[in-house]
Amino acid sequence: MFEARLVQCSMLKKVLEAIKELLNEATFDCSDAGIQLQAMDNSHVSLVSLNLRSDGFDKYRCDRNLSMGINLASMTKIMKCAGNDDVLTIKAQDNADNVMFMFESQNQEKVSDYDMKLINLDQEHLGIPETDYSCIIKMPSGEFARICRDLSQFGESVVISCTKEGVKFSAAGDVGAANIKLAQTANVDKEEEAVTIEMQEPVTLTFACRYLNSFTKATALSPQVQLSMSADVPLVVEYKIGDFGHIRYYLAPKIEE
Amino acid sequence: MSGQKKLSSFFKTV
Repeated sequence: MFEARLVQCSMLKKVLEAIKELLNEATFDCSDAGIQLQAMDNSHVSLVSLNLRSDGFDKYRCDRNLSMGINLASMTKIMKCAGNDDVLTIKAQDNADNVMFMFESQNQEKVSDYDMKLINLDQEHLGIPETDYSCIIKMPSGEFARICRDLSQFGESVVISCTKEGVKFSAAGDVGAANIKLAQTANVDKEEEAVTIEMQEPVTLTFACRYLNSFTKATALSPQVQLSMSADVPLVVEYKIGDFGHIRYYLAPKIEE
Repeated sequence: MSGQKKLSSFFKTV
């Protein structure tokens, strides 16, 4: 038996929003520790890694490990039926071929349940090694979304260049060239408005804009985003999810030919 | 996409 209760189902709506542009379907692996998901986009250039710890839920029970293959378009249809303030309960029997989503209004006067068929997915699972990154940039997630959106007008690729002075995002194409430089913030009132850089070595890497833009669909989950970079390895874009855990996106770099 | 690496170049399937 699997059962997870979430007093405000808006978190799950935001998670779904953050993954459905990159993935058509995904396996949600449920265990005593929580819910995890790892899946690559169709082109195998980017990967989504989601971790929601069981202690973040208002109630959580998972007697046996359960892998739920879910069509994300179907799940989106169901989650659209929930109000942001509804209490959500997800339930599945062991070895079930369906999962139930139950939404209760705050005053408990309206209760809806939606049963969704699970699908069998044969997804590749990648082992991601622990890495000490040369540069770790923390910045407001809204600012990162804005930069990705603005630069995607100029080219298909963004060059991210990090030194101890700051981080530079550049794009170039038919229209011309664009450069956005962010310095570390000296002092800010609110922690979430800060730009901080931890640098061991300067790094410059090139990435496809459209994936970065897809990652920014997670902006609503966290006021800050963390970019981790080392030479010639995938970029990690991480958004913390309150008391639950995180969503991380990995993106393979483009190599100049 | 020219020059676009795939994740399999960096991470092994487990």
